[in-house]
Amino acid sequence: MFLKSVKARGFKSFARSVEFAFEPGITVVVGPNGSGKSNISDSVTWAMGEQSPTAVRGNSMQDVIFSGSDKLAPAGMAEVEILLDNSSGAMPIEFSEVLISRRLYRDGDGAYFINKSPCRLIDVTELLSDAGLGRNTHSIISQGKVDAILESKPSERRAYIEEAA
Amino acid sequence: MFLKSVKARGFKSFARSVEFAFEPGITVVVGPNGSGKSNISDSVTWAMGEQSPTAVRGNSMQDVIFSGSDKLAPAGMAEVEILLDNSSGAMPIEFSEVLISRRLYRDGDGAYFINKSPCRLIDVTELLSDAGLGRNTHSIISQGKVDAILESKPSERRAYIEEAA
Amino acid sequence: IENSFAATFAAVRDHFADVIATLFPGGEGRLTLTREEPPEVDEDGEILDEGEDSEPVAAAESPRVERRGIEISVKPPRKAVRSLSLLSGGERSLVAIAFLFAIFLARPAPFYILDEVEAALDDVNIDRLLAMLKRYQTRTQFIIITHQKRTMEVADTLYGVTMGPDGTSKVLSRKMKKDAQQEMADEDDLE
Amino acid sequence: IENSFAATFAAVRDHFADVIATLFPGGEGRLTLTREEPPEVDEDGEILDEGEDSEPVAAAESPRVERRGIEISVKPPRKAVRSLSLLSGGERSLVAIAFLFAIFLARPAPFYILDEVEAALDDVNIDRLLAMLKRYQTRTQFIIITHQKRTMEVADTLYGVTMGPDGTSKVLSRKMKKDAQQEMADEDDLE
Ligand SMILES: Nc1ncnc2c1ncn2[C@@H]1O[C@H](COP(=O)(O)OP(=O)(O)OP(=O)(O)O)[C@@H](O)[C@H]1O
Ligand SMILES: Nc1ncnc2c1ncn2[C@@H]1O[C@H](COP(=O)(O)OP(=O)(O)OP(=O)(O)O)[C@@H](O)[C@H]1O
Ligand SMILES: [Mg+2]
Ligand SMILES: [Mg+2]
Repeated sequence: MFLKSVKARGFKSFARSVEFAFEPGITVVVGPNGSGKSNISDSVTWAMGEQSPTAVRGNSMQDVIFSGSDKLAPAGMAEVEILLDNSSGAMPIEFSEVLISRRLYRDGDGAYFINKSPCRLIDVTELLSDAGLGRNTHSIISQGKVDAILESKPSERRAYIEEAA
Repeated sequence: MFLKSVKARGFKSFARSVEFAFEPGITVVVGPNGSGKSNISDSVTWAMGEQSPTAVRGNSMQDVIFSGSDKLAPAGMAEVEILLDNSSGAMPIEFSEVLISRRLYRDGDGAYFINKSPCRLIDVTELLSDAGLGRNTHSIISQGKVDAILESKPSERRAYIEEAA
Repeated sequence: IENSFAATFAAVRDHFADVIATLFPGGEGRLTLTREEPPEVDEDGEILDEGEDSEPVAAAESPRVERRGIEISVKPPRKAVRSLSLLSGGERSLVAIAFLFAIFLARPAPFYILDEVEAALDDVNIDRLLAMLKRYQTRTQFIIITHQKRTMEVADTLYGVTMGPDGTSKVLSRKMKKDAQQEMADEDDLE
Repeated sequence: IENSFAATFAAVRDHFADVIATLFPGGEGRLTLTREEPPEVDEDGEILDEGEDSEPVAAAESPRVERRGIEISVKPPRKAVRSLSLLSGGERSLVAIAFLFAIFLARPAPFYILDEVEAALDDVNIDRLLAMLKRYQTRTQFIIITHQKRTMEVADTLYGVTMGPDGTSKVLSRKMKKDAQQEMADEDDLE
């Protein structure tokens, strides 16, 4: 199982739709300061069901919606789609690929989809957890947060192991 | 006015006495991870009268005393001396150089000195403040703390300006 | 639930010792379960007993394992074990990376996204981290965001992102390994 | 006390705009004093009104200046002004550096110690920071701790520190500018 692609539209600095196709192995992402690299990582965290705005560096969740630039008007919606390869059958779903999508509108309405069918947040998080991608697997290390584990108390570190158990 | 030298003994990883002589202009300090570069910056912060252990990355202030290695026994005392050039007369003291020293013993006893004469902490902080080196001038930016100013609230940022005023 | 926690903890603990030995040649790392009673705290609420004096408890021994926390202690080569807060910036990154790799080795996730995790590392330690990524790249997928040239060199696929004249992010290019070497020389244009 | 705060604030404000223009060519930076009443807070106690909507108040106008805080707002080139939390890692470092330099320019301290302040910056922004350090090196003393080769190149004096076989720090060498170029090539031994 691996992350096959990420598509983002109206999400942070991705005003128009962009797609990243990933392969197994090592992919390296480079670019100048402020170009949008960490926004890719935020987009995956968000599509996986993240509920805390600070986890994607915002004050409110609407901060993830493209808010305009010198030349472009703000977007009305943010959407991210992550495609997971499931040929190994790790996720208990009979498809060889699983597309997880999330949308957020300016008015606060949000929606989740699995393979384009509307679902609830809990469906997304349960599916991911079966695949070893729960909230505490820490498979996404945000910028500047690598040593957060050292700052946490011993009882908080326990959650890392419990999630993996 | 500038920092002419820093001498540290029994302070953190400086078990034996080391001295850094500095010149005006730009001095760059390099070395592998864990070699003791940030400990130099901590030694200056400490000698200037720092009272919070966390500001020098410790849990208690005794953490600054060399606590031994595979080969060496722990030290009984930490001492740092910083020599400031005063040929411009910025500090209201009739010497052309000002030596500020601080000591801490294992039992918690501490001592401050100005030009080798014992003094109180308040004497050190007042002398430094006259020279534009108060606690809030932020003339020492610790590792990983460069954007701390952005995390602080507007009212806390005011202290930066007040100190400089 | 308890058995699976105890088993996972034991696996993570063993991997942690191995990974620390790889990242800190000559050093040692240990994960232990804290004692049962809540830790003493000082007036700021800081835990007083983080570190050496908590006696390691074999996970399987105690039925009350469920409320125990995890303590991390590391002895860098030639140095004494000290509180984690006294470690250097680079040492802290390495210890945190070792903990995360220990969990990965016990229970791999399908992919990992690492955003400038090597920013505090010197070249020698960047190379040690990269060697580890290469060793495990057949077991999981790594997506690494970086400014370090050394890290770019281990890429199978290299993506460039830039800010366009309209103030929005553009995906510049995507190179497979065989062209990546040539493009590396032009990387400075991206930066 | 009020006059000197107002005067210092005005000087820092002007310098901040200049430094931001240098570090973000085409961008704009502004320091403003917050409104008089305490800011609205949300349920976590986070200030709600950080950003655009606090009307800038000329420092000299209001006698009650003494309780006002300072808000920072930055517009990177081609982008809209957004909350500081949405800036990138490198952009945040630059804004923080700009604020500190603005204070330095208004009221210089005798020396500055900067510990890996450029860790999050790309090469272009490291060069902008170094250009600024070189411009002001006759006005104050800079002591810079770094792993970046580009930063080593601007040194008048270069110090090497290493960990000895006995687990304690040793000062390896101190090179004056004229030898530093040659030593640079050997720098990898230190790292
Ligand atoms: N809602 C939004 N709408 C438009 N742009 C946004 C939004 N949220 C964030 N941004 C922009 O995204 C940029 C930050 O991108 P990101 O953090 O991904 O940069 P980066 O490539 O990781 O840079 P660095 O190398 O400095 O870490 C900021 O300049 C910010 O203005
Ligand atoms: N009281 C002490 N006694 C002995 N050694 C200490 C003491 N306090 C800290 N140290 C040691 O100092 C080392 C950290 O040094 P420092 O933080 O200065 O490294 P650095 O050169 O800045 O490294 P980096 O490049 O990773 O930031 C640690 O390895 C720690 O063991
Ligand atoms: Mg980033
Ligand atoms: Mg350091």
